[in-house]
Amino acid sequence: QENFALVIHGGAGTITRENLSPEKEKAYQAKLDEALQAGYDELEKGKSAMDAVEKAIQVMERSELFNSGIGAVFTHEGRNELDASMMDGKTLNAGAVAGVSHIKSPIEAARAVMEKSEHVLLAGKGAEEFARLKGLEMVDSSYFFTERRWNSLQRAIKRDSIELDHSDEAPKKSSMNYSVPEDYKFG
Amino acid sequence: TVGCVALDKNGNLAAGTSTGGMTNKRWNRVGDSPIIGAGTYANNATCAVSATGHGEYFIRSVVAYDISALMEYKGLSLTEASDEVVMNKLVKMGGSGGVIAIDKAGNVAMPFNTKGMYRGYMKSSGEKLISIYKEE
Repeated sequence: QENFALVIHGGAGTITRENLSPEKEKAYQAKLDEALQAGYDELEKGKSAMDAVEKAIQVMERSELFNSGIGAVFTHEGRNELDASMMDGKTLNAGAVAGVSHIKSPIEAARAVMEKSEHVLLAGKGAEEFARLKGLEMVDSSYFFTERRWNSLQRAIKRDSIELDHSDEAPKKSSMNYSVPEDYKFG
Repeated sequence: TVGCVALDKNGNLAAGTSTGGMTNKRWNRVGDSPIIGAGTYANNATCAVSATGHGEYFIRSVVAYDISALMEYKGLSLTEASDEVVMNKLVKMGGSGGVIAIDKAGNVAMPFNTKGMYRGYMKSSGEKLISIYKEE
């Protein structure tokens, strides 16, 4: 079968032409293109869908444009807590990590949980210890820091609110009770 | 949140999602991204799905698996199943966001109920699309 394909997303939310500058728009398009190409190249070489998914996501994890890896948002305490998961449609195996702060590529860790443990979801310190033992690259938490996300946290703390992805493209108030209008939610 | 789904030359599907959660979250809140079936799901018999959005709603709706289940048990197409979950069921619950999905035939769906979603696909047929806004 020579039919293959790849689909990516970089988050959803209140993203309109009015709140995204032409320069930023170009930057997002270029990075999405790079991620798509990275995954597609894997498929074209005959690599597995799992390999393609991991490669494409790693391009976005290394970009400060998206809420994953570098450029991840901050918790109330000023930390980056990253989550990731992968699932293989052939075997129905799956792996995931939650609340990790020192694993350079969370998606690689999710795959490692799937392929190198008998578990599905590892969280926090345990997940990081597992990643270390499996030889995954670990980083200081400052690796994920971006000023843009730090400023978002300061705004959110000031308003006592939470913000999801891409909130600084539309700086409106959100609420803690989740019962908020559509414009306030950013995934 | 970023995600990817793929169909390889051997007809195998895979899905992945990676995220930083949400700004100012507390109490070790975990969203849908690492929850298999909520934010990520793949099954060669049906489809592969990665979600982005307000995680609490995606967890409660078991969004990614729900799309697969609608295809498996109700015989819906990928587009019908993903539209039903994202544009109907999720909206009724008040949940916002979107998914990317691909089926075993290489059909693609990218429904979202927000104003925009960074998204794109590439197919071996040469078809390619990168979009951001709803009207695209």
